[in-house]
Order: sequence, then structure tokens, then C-alpha cells
Amino acid sequence: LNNKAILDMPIADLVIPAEKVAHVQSGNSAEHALLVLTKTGYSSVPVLDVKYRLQGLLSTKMITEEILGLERIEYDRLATLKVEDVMDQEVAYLKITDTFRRALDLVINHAFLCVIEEDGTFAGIMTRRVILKQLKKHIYS
Amino acid sequence: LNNKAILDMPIADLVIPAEKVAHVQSGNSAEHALLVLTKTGYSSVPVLDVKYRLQGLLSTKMITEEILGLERIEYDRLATLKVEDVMDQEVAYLKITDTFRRALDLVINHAFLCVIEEDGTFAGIMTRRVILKQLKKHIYS
Ligand SMILES: Nc1ncnc2c1ncn2[C@@H]1O[C@@H]2COP(=O)(O)O[C@H]3[C@@H](O)[C@H](n4cnc5c(N)ncnc54)O[C@@H]3COP(=O)(O)O[C@H]2[C@H]1O
Ligand SMILES: Nc1ncnc2c1ncn2[C@@H]1O[C@@H]2COP(=O)(O)O[C@H]3[C@@H](O)[C@H](n4cnc5c(N)ncnc54)O[C@@H]3COP(=O)(O)O[C@H]2[C@H]1O
Repeated sequence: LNNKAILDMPIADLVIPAEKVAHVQSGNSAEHALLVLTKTGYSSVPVLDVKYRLQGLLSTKMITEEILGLERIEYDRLATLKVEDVMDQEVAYLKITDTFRRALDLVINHAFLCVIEEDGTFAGIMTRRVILKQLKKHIYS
Repeated sequence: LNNKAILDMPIADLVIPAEKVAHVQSGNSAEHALLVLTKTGYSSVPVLDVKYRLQGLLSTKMITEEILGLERIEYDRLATLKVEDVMDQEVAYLKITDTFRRALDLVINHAFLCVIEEDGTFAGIMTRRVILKQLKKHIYS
């Protein structure tokens, strides 16, 4: 039994494809983005531009922190805030050609990773849930 | 090399102890809870009563969904909503005496698990991050 074989497994088959990933557009307002986050139920989603390229990550936490005033959360500021002003431009990502080894290293500190095609377009995401399922399968085999 | 040895490992040493876990009290308002969530930076935390017993889980998502009106998010309702009205009373939990096997099964579908002492009080939490670190260590050993 080769304990380390799982590490060289390509991630391509495990990626949740772009069409199944909820995202927001970088041109939207924070108010619109907060509605998308609330309706899809995800706490954090990728931010893409009109050419489907990855621009950053946006979470409900980032929006709420941005409008946290001294005494209360200032929701009236949401309509004028833009996604690009609030989002985190530092995104942990994988290339579609990366192996499980790289994905395992990064998910220690990130709930999900964005996956990028060779041409730089957004390919999908790799989640902790998918990685944990593979690791469980590997242990029980 | 015993691939399955990790499964019988007791979870006790891996638990993040109660004193390090951000939580909200079941008697608080949703407005107070949202401030706690925003300031601590966690998307979801345990809800405890005055006797430190686990009552449920509360997330920013649950609060925002509760006040999502037809046209906008109705933040004026937050002050009158109570934590107990919004929280999820169904909590995935582990006993302090459980093994890694049980923790691995549950984290497939939960970002973290609450851990309970033999007397029913809250002992702490088990996170996906801690489990992933153990699995990575196991694969590389
Ligand atoms: N609609 C749903 N149905 C069933 N289970 C659900 C669910 N929404 C959330 N969960 C569970 O809660 C975990 C944390 O979700 P969260 O939205 O905070 O954090 C998510 C979210 O930020 C992002 N994510 C996952 N799937 C996504 C998707 N289809 N589109 C956009 N973002 C996604 O990746 C993070 C980690 O996802 P992961 O699956 O490992 O872990 C998920 C999953 O186990
Ligand atoms: N202040 C911080 N410093 C460094 N990294 C941070 C961080 N806050 C969040 N993260 C990273 O983001 C992941 C998701 O955090 P989230 O708050 O959505 O979801 C968290 C949160 O709901 C809960 N949690 C974790 N630690 C907690 C604590 N000390 N008190 C209360 N809840 C906690 O367990 C979930 C999973 O935690 P996990 O560590 O696996 O995964 C964390 C961790 O990898």
C-alpha cells in the first residue's frame, strides 16, 4: 500500500466546475453582492470580471467588517460600496494541472481554493469537503 | 505502516479548548451576536447558556437570512430578534472520549464540531483545519 500515492493524483477530476460555482462580478455594489451571498448561502465566493478572470474573494465577513461603525453596523453605506473596494485581492489558487499534494498544503489555511486554467480563466474551485472525502477514501482503502 | 491507526486516535489532545472558542450566549439579541461574529471574525460559533451547556450554532448567514426582506435586508429588525429565535438547534457534536474516526466522518459535512464533556458541558471544538493537519502529518510519516 503506497501511502503517498494520493499526493501525486491530479486535481482535475476533483474540481467543482465554474458553472456550479456561485460568484459575484467585480462591477457590482456590495449591497447586490450581499444579497447574492445570502441567497446562495455561501459565506465566501470568488469575484470574477466580465472575461471570467479571477479578481479576488468576497465574504459576508468582509462586507460587515467594512461597514462596522463605532456604535452599530452602518448598512446604509452598502449601496455606494463597490465589490472591488471590499474584496480580498489575495487569493489562494491552484492551476488545473496541479496535484493533490499542492491542494492539501493550501487547504490547511483556506476553506476553498480557486482553480485556474492554463489560459488564466477561472476553472472552478477545490473545497475542503472534496479533499476530506478523498482522504477518508484513501484511509479506508 | 498501519494506514488505519490514525482512526483509533482519541480526539482529546486535538480539541481547541472552550476558553479559546468564541461563542454567544443564548439570551443575547441577534444584533449583539452579529457584532460578536464580526469582531471575532468567525462565520459561525457555538451558542451556550449561562451554565456553559451547548444550545445551538449561530452564523452570520442565519442572521442575514432571517432579516432578508422582499426588497432589502431589514437591519432594523436585529435589535428585537433573539439568538434563540435564529440559531440552529441541530448541532453536530463529538464526545470528548470519541476517536478520530468519528471526527473524520462528521467533518465531511461540517466545518467544525462541538465537543461535549461526560457531564454534558461544552469542552471545545474540533475544526477541519486541525483534522487536515493530522491527515497531512499521517500521509507524510
Ligand atoms: N448549500 C450547501 N449544501 C451542502 N453543504 C453546504 C452548503 N453550503 C455550505 N455547506 C457546508 O458548509 C461548509 C462551509 O460552507 P461555507 O459557505 O462557509 O464555505 C464554502 C464556500 O465559501 C465555498 N464554496 C463551496 N461550494 C461553493 C459553490 N458551489 N459556489 C461558491 N462557493 C462555494 O467553499 C467553502 C467550503 O466549502 P465546503 O463544501 O468544503 O464546506 C461547506 C459544506 O460542507
Ligand atoms: N482568526 C483566524 N486566524 C486564522 N485562520 C482563520 C481565522 N478565522 C478563520 N480562519 C481560517 O478560515 C477557516 C474558516 O473560518 P470560518 O470562520 O468560516 O469557520 C470556522 C468557525 O466557524 C469555527 N471556529 C474556528 N475556530 C474558532 C474559534 N476559536 N472560536 C469559535 N469558532 C471557531 O470553525 C470553523 C472552521 O475553522 P477552521 O480553523 O477549520 O478554518 C478556518 C481557518 O482556516
